[in-house]
Amino acid sequence: DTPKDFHDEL
Amino acid sequence: MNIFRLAGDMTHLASVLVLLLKIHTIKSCAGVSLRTQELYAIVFATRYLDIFTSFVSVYNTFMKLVFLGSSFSIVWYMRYHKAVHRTYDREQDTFRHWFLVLPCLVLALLIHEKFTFLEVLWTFSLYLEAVAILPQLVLLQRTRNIDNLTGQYIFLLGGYRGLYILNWIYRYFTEPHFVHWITWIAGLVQTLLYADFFYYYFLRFIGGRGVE
Repeated sequence: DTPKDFHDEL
Repeated sequence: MNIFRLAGDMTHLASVLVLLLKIHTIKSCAGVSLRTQELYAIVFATRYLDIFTSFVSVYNTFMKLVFLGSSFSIVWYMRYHKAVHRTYDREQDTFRHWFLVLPCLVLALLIHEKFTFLEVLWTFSLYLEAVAILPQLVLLQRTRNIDNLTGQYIFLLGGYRGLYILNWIYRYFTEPHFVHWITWIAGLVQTLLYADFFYYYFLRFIGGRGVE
């Protein structure tokens, strides 16, 4: 899944 | 992605489309707070700065562009489009929304997950979105009753973050280390601010009359 510091939500 | 988050995004998209429909087709923004729309434009501008630096998915980038484009075009319509601007209730839409921006910025500088430029602005956008509806709710109480489109717009806008809360609960139980207290508390506060509106909105459904 995307690395932690990514915000994968809108 | 899970069904709650997809439902949340679709509800949010629906709220934006309902508002654009109202403003673009009947050229009216009666009952709509320009100040809330301006705050939402700032929310998206500060939250989606990473659109250039990090790619999550086509869906994610597409939706960011939709929310950015729609929020700024709604502000443009309400400010500069003659026919629409004429229906804007300037005298009633007086909530000092700029007083909301500074405290949210200070809070983001104090409480955040990481002290980086993008992360602080992202956190600021969360806090600002939580209170962005206040000018609209105040305007709602001043204008006697509102048309169905505006009521549906507010209902969908309030509902989307509520669905996000279900998404966070789902992700908390299905993904290890998925803990984002800041997002959760801001989302909860945001949704609770609509509680009073939801109450009257459902009464309207039961009573079958306009939102008083």
